[in-house]
Amino acid sequence: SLSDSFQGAFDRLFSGGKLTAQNIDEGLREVRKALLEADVSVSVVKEFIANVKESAVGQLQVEGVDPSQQIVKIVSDELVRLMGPIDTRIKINNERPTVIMMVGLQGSGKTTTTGKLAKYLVEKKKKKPLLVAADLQRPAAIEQLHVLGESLGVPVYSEQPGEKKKGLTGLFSRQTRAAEVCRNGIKHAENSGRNVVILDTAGRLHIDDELMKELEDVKKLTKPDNIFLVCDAMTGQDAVHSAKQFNDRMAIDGVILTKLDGDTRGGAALSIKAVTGKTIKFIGTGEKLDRLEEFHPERMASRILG
Amino acid sequence: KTFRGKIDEEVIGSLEEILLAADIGVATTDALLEGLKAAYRKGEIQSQAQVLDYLKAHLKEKLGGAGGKLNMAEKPPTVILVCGVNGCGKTTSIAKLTYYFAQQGKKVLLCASDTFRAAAVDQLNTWADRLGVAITRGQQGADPASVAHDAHEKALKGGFDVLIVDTAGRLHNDKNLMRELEKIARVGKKHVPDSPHEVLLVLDATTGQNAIRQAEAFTEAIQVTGIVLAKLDGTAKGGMIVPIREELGIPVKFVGLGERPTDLAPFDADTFVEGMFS
Ligand SMILES: Nc1nc2c(ncn2[C@@H]2O[C@H](COP(=O)(O)OP(=O)(O)OP(=O)(O)O)[C@@H](O)[C@H]2O)c(=O)[nH]1
Ligand SMILES: Nc1nc2c(ncn2[C@@H]2O[C@H](COP(=O)(O)OP(=O)(O)OP(=O)(O)O)[C@@H](O)[C@H]2O)c(=O)[nH]1
Ligand SMILES: [Mg+2]
Ligand SMILES: [Mg+2]
Repeated sequence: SLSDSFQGAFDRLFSGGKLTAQNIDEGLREVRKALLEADVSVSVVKEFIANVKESAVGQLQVEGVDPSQQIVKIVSDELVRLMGPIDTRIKINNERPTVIMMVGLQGSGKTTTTGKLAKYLVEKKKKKPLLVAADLQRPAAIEQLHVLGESLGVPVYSEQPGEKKKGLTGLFSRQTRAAEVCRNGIKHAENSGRNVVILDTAGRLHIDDELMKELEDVKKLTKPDNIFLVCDAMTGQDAVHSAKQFNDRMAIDGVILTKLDGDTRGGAALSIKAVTGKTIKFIGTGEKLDRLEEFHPERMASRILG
Repeated sequence: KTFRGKIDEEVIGSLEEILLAADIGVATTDALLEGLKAAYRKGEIQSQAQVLDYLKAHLKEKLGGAGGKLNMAEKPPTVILVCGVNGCGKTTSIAKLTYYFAQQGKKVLLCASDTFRAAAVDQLNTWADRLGVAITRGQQGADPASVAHDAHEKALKGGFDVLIVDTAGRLHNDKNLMRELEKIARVGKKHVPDSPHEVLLVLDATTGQNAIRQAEAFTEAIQVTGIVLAKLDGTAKGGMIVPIREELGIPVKFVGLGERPTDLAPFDADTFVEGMFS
């Protein structure tokens, strides 16, 4: 499943027929190049190559196996092992509505994925979701979620800016509002028999301390059962920085990688897994709400290797 | 007298990491480092200490020349078509450009040609209201090209200086959507023969090497004349613009530095390159 050029480079390197310390190094240089071209982060590539080298050297003794096939298999197996396992588990709360919180950088696909998750939960898990419009900043973000909810027959909870609900002390800063809208949304779910609540939050930079604190406030007030980091599959070297910050501050439960219907190699998948240790649960493969699939590490591995 | 030595491998190694981490890409990084070694051999670089300055100067020269320079029409309206993949920052960049033109006293008309995505027209409409500019929209699901066509007519009749056309996000490997984009770009020519005068591709600064593929595909469909590099206020360095300038000759004209209408700046090669190494 590796591209001809990659396999071809190896065939040339190992045409001598034996896996030696020297051609392992040269082979790994090819692997390094492929991973960097695929957008895997520099530090992750370094560590990956070091680990693969160890297994490769350890396998020097294995007789009778074509060495280039050997290296390809070692690399591919290691990628699958690192990015796996398949894990689409969503923690369900049996005491009160299950809360799922969607977080991530601007434009990564949170709102659309909120719609996709709702459809998945209705059709595959027989749940009764409520969507909460917690993005009080982006123009027409609330409308966007309402349109998606309507198309699915799933209710959407939202509040108008400046709307006052019982219990508020008149603070209209965006910071307190997002958390309160979320808390009010969960109350609304409890009162209307909805058993899952998905909180669609505003996109933000991991280095925006005030906005990261807003997310922490939402978490404190709503105690989510699942926090999903929504990441764009075409992200480059920056994946290690943003994913790490979101995980360090939020303790995410899983990742959803979007826009995999594009032609990006998707090395960000490895970077994100490596730096957060959290599994990629689902992938987005299109704009329509039925385009949500399970994450398969083997398919991702062969895509990354190109 | 010239120093005919070899650059320390450690220096090359650490520069390589910086360039790769900035999303410059393997091929461009290798070429830049080879260029450094050659310059050192020829004596253009006299010492290890000069290596970084030489590299920065080389990059600044490569990237300069087009910051803030939009192609304006001989007589109004100037038509600017904005395209790019999903979520990269097109609509927000249009709000910023609108503010930029409004500050110059120009009369702007916006065209909501994203008739597909949920609340896309509402989003642009909100910006039009906030910025006090006119907007042409169609029905949800209307043919985006027909909305663009009507906008050109309105721009002429209404004496607008600038028409900015917002399009739906699309992945460049979707043949039907790229064909749709070609049609949107073509349809205005009936009323404004030189339209579009400027085709801006918006790139998300956090994108990796796929940005090069995006630039290739979009320019193949509708000659891209400039790039808006959005979300440069994050930690991503946006180095993909180097191979894009090198291989495709497409310059970055503006950078997006936040989510407000004022968060747009003309691209400045010096600032950009310094930011890459900071
Ligand atoms: N092709 C494709 N497009 C997608 C996918 N997921 C989301 N999109 C599109 O990406 C764009 C951004 O999606 P949104 O859901 O608005 O992203 P967001 O993270 O909510 O954005 P902010 O709230 O502004 O941070 C839209 O055009 C979506 O239709 C996907 O899997 N494939
Ligand atoms: N921090 C930051 N956020 C930005 C910038 N430009 C756009 N955004 C945000 O990115 C998200 C997506 O922006 P949009 O303008 O909706 O992107 P788009 O390309 O029009 O999206 P689609 O039409 O769905 O393809 C929004 O949350 C914007 O506020 C920028 O320069 N910096
Ligand atoms: Mg959103
Ligand atoms: Mg848009």
